[in-house]
Amino acid sequence: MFEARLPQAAVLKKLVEALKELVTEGNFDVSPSGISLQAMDSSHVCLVTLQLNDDGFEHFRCDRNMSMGIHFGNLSKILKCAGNEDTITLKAEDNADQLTLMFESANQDRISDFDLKLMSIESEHLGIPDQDYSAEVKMPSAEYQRIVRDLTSMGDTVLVSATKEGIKFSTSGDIGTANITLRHNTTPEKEDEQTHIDLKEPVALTFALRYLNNFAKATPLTPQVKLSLTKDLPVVVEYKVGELGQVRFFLAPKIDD
Amino acid sequence: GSAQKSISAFFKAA
Repeated sequence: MFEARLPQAAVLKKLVEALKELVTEGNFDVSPSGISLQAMDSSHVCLVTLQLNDDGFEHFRCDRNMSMGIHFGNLSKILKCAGNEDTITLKAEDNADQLTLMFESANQDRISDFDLKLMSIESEHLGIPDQDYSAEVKMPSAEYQRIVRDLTSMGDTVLVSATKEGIKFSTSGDIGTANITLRHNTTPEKEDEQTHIDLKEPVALTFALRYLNNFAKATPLTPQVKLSLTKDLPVVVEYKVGELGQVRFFLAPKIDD
Repeated sequence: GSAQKSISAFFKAA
């Protein structure tokens, strides 16, 4: 038996909205320590990982590890039927072929349940090594969203370079070039509005803007995003989901051939 | 030019 209860459906709604265009389907791996997901986009250029920890839920029970194959577009359809403030409970019997989602309104005068058919999804699990990055940059997630959106109007790829001057995003295209630099800035009183650049060594990498834009669909989840960069390795774009866990997007760089 | 690498070129199957 698996059962997990969240006090606010909005969190799960935002998570699924953040994922569903990049990865159409994937396995929710449930265990006593929580729910995790690892999925690649259809072109195998990026990897999405999700970790929701058991102690971040209001209630969490998992008697047996299970892999639940989910079509995120279909899960999104069901979650659109939940109110943002509804309590949401996910339930499945051991070896079930469906996941039940129960929504309860705040004053408990409306209760609904939806069963989502589960799929059998073959997926290759990749090992992601713990690693020290050359640069780790925390910035407002809305700022990240704006930068990658603005640059997309100029070019297809972006050169991200982190130096002691700041983090610079550069692109070029048919109409011209663009550079946006963010400096380390701890002036704003609200920590969410600050930019922190933790630099071990300068690093510069090129990425496809299309994917970086897609990751920004996670912006409503949290006010800050973290970018981790190392030469010749995928960038990690990480959004924390409160105390519950985090979603991470790994994007392979473009490398000169 | 630059080539788009596949993500599985960086992470081995677990």
